[in-house]
Amino acid sequence: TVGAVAMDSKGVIVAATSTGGLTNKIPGRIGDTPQAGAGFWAEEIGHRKPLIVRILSGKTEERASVGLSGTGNGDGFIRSNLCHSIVSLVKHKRYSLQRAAEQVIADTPTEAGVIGIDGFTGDAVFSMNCSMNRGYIDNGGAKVALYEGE
Amino acid sequence: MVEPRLVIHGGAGELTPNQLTKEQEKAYRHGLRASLEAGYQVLKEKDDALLAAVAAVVSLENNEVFNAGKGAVFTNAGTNELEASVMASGQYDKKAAAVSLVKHVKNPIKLAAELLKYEQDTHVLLAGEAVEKMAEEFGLEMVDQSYFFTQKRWDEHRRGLKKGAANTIDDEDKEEGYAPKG
Repeated sequence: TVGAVAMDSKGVIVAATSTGGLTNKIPGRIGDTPQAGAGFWAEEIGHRKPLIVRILSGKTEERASVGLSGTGNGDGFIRSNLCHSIVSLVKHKRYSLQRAAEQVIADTPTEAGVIGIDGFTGDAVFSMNCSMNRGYIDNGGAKVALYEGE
Repeated sequence: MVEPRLVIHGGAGELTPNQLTKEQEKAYRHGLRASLEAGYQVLKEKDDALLAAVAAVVSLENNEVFNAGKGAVFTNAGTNELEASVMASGQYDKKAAAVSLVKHVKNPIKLAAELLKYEQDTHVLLAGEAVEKMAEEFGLEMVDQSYFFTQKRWDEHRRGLKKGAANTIDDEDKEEGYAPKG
């Protein structure tokens, strides 16, 4: 599986994922890559501001997008609706995307890795319980890594 | 206005530094870097997250080192069945579009992106021959199944058949430079 998450200057985030699936899978097997919420997710989220901030600043909510693309044992992603589970923690518990990804991946019994972009913080997000080929680029340059902890 | 950025992955699984030869490790790093540069170039020129993400994935699909497009793994029937998806925050009513059981589209991610923009059809996930016909109508490049073939994946497929289970990776695979496919 391969994937990319891009954010443009308007703050729009897109998750793109593509795969051949599992070696020697049964013909007709559909994995997590085309199943929204399992192998990918992107959404614009609104966080209502606290009352005092709404009164003082007049701004009622902060809106930003988040996006994820996943790779690993696809059936594990499907069973746990993994990417949507992560984004739900951002949406309802106001976790950062990184913290949400680490919590969900830590609870995932099968091999799993996700990449993402958190529009609230501007951060690139990587979380995995195995190794994952990955990379990141912005106007400060590019970086790639293969191994866990690299 | 926010600062544009791009992140990518090329597969996950169990991989330790001594599992890959220097050449294989170099091929992975080179392929990842080429994908970042392809996607970021589009991001700078077009400032469009969808076009940038698709450009980055096309680079990986065209690189046989990765399990997507050329270099995809085989089913236990010796065929290639590909799948891809895109999802965008804001701007597209359909939000997401995905394809599966695709066998003759060179870049499945381009088909998913065309479906996201295709207003006449509201379905999110399409599979099989009907969506391949749409790929032809969209003018996407169609290929014979042999395009996806690589000896490395074929050997992995044959070894797997001997073991009789999907995606079981053992020491022989690791000696062959098995790397995560995800």
